[in-house]
Amino acid sequence: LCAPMKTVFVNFPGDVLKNLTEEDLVNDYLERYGYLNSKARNTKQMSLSKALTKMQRYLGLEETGQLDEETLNVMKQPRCGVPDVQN
Amino acid sequence: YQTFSGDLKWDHNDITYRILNYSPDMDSSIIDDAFARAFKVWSDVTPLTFTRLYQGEADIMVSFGKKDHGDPYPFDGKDGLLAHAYPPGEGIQGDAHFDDDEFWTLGKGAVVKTYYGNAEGAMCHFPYTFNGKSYSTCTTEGRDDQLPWCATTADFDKDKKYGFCPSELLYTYGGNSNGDKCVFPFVFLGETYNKCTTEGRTDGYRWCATTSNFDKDMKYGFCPNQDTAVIGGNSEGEPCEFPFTFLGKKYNSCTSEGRSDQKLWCATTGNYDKDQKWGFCPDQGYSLFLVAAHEFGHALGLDHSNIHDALMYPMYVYLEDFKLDKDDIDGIQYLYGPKPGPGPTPPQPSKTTSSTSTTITTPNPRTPKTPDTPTASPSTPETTTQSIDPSLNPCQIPIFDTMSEIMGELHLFKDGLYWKLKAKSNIKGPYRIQETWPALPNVIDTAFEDLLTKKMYFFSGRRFWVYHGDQVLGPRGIEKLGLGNDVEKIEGAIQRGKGKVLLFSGGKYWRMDTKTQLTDKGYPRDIDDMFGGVPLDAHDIFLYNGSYYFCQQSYYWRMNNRLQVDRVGYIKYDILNCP
Repeated sequence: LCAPMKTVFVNFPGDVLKNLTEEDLVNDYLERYGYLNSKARNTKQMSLSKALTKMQRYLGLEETGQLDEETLNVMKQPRCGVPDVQN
Repeated sequence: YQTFSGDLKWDHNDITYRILNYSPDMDSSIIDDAFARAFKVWSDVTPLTFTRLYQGEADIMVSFGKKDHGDPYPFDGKDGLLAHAYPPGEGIQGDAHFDDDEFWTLGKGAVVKTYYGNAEGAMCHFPYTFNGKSYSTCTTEGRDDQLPWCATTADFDKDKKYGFCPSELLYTYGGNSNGDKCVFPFVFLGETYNKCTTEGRTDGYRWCATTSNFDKDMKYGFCPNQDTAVIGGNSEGEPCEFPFTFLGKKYNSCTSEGRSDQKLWCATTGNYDKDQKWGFCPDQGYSLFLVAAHEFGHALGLDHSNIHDALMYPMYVYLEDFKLDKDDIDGIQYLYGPKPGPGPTPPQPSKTTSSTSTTITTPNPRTPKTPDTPTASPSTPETTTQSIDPSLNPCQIPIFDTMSEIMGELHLFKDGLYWKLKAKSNIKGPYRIQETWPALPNVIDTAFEDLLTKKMYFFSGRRFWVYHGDQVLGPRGIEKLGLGNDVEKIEGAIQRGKGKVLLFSGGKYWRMDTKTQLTDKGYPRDIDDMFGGVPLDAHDIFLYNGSYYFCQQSYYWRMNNRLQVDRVGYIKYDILNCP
């Protein structure tokens, strides 16, 4: 009875983000809102760290260049779909 | 603040917008109001004006959609991305799209407007007490027809104020059935359906037929969401089923088990493991007003701001008392300049009405059109008239009984009193109706002045009076005018040329000859035969300053003499010029 309950995550049918890993989520966010150019991402011309720094600066977060908890939380917040950085 | 590259902006200040469709989450009037208020955020600080169009291409086309909704930027289901808009320009530029997989509210949970009942369309009051038990949702308790209802005050047992909640058993929206209710069962492509379905559609919206056979009649409408309906998932619009089984365990309330994002969900059948039917549980939702104000900022030429408190900051934050940040004002005024003329009048301290001079007579409840009261009929409120309070402000009256231009002044009638408006901000009154027209009752449904004879006509229920100076004729029954027994009351009147007046009731109108005091042959006709783009259920229709006004709740639709709707606005703010 005292054993911790094992959490099982389920793929819910019709759920849009069902197969997104955290890495996918971050890349998707940075690309969608203009911090990471998809071509640059593929050719490694721009590192994830630079894109994260750019996003953190834009949204007024601490500029760590790392995917810290605060940055990840902001990425999960509801928002407008217009890119922050126009290409 | 930032503007889009090249400072994209509209090259005109009279911006038009059109609402292409509605969300099932809120009544269309609440959505209209949220959008109107969102535009007003920007027109308050710029020379921009916003006029709503009902057909054709508008500068800003506003729509709801889900996932792939016709542009290259699909939505992403519930939460995450809420809406987007395009900067000013031709075609899709300037348009605003809202993700209908979100739960759209005013930011504080389900907004449930009521229909019929005795609360005159008031919002549900959650929680409320019924038979000693507290309810936080609409309920079918106390009824055997499955119509959900709610109380509009905290205590139904005491106040007996109630209305019916959105339900496909009451009405539909959109489609081609004028809001008719669903007919169950109905046949679609040879299959029989006993509830709303998304079959046959790719956009995920629930619909039903409004006759028993869609294949034959092709009549349909969209189903409104009930306040207990799940959002998204694969069962949009269905209520949670409690208890339900998930991974062999029973759940009696919404849970976040099985999800890594901690969102609350429920099954819509008793067994998720078997049926895999689910949806997210209703939450506070997103304020359509706040999101729309942000998106309209884009549609006017503002890009995202990195100021946290600015409306144009990209993240959603709910604010109870919204105020446009200086950064937003600077941004929009950089594009369009400031609003010309004097600034807004500072608010006046509210006048307190002393307890001894209460004046307003209790309004008569509108006659319920269909369903009955949940348990007991509410007793008819008493009508009492006391002394007139001179401080009684027409700006505090939510809906007038009727309005009419008489002798060049707009007269506003309400519960035995009336005010006169000669020009904006020049409101006189209140005056007691019976002191000017002693034969009249307290509630006037319609009044007009015949332009030919200068006689004044007043209608109340099925009776009417004709005043010519001090002389009065009446009351007479409206059947004398040639109106049938099915006409409960005259809701509005507009003069058409000399000696002819159109009388409105129940979506129809008659033409009356004021000389013969009879309606002409060939009538009634449907309002939308002649007046397109105005609400068919307007409760007041009148002629003022040469335009036709159709009023619904606190709004008016103004139509010019070419029968084009040229403005929609607030009666209080635009006509009465209330602060």
